[in-house]
Amino acid sequence: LSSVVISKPLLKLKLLDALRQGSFANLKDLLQKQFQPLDDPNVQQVLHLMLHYAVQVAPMAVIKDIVHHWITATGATFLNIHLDLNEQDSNGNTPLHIAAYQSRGDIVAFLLDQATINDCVLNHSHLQAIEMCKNLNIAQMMQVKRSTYVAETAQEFRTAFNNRDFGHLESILSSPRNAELLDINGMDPETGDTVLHEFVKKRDVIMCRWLLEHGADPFKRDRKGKLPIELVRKVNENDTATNTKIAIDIELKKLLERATREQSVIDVTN
Amino acid sequence: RQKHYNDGERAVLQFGKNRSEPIILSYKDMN
Repeated sequence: LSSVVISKPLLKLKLLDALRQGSFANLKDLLQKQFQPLDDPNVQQVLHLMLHYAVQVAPMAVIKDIVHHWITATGATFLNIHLDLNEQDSNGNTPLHIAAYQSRGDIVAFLLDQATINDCVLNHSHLQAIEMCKNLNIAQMMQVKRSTYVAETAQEFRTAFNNRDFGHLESILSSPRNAELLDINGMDPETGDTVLHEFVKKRDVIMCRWLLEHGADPFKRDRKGKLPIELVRKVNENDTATNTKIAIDIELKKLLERATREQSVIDVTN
Repeated sequence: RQKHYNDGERAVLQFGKNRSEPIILSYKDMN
């Protein structure tokens, strides 16, 4: 086998043909017989773009089979193949970009319903998938699905803050889609506070530290124009804490001062 | 008088970024 040169264009042609035929059994058969050795770079390059090809030529049923077998959150693989739903091709397009561009509304909706989808990926022309749409109905459907997602995730974020659920907060922010769509420095429309202001007022040192490590801005003012540090009572950090409340205030002041110093330095160097 | 929001609206207004607001698409943008 090692002496056989694998032709990338030929593999791609065979893959496109199998996808177009619409039989997952045939596709599986092709991959098992001809996409070998699996670790060959040519094989891998064609294989990684399978979903990009599929959204252009394959019927919905095959696309569903591909997603269910090869895009798994658990990392489990079928035939030792694992695909990334947000894989970018040489133009930076994800399968969602291509499906949107090709006006395949049913496929766009299906892709957007997957847990690991990221509709915020920019291609090399700095366009999100929604900006590739030629069909207004599909673009509107994408907007509605994003708004629904933001509504659900923002509420989940709020609940995790209310419960001081650090594990959940971490997992929400670790998603690139959420990092793009959520703003940790946003202002509560009723209280006028950011979460940093809120937890400074609650004297929650651990949460304030977590917030500052996760993008909370110590220079963001509340609706009354106050910085988070201005909500801490005037304490002298060289004083010996005579009671727990003063000790907490000293700790909070140090934390916020350090954050403002560090952020100033970063701003200057950038 | 201050407007009152339900929990969901309040969370979206606080944490949803402006860029996640619907992009206004026109037929001109579409073509």
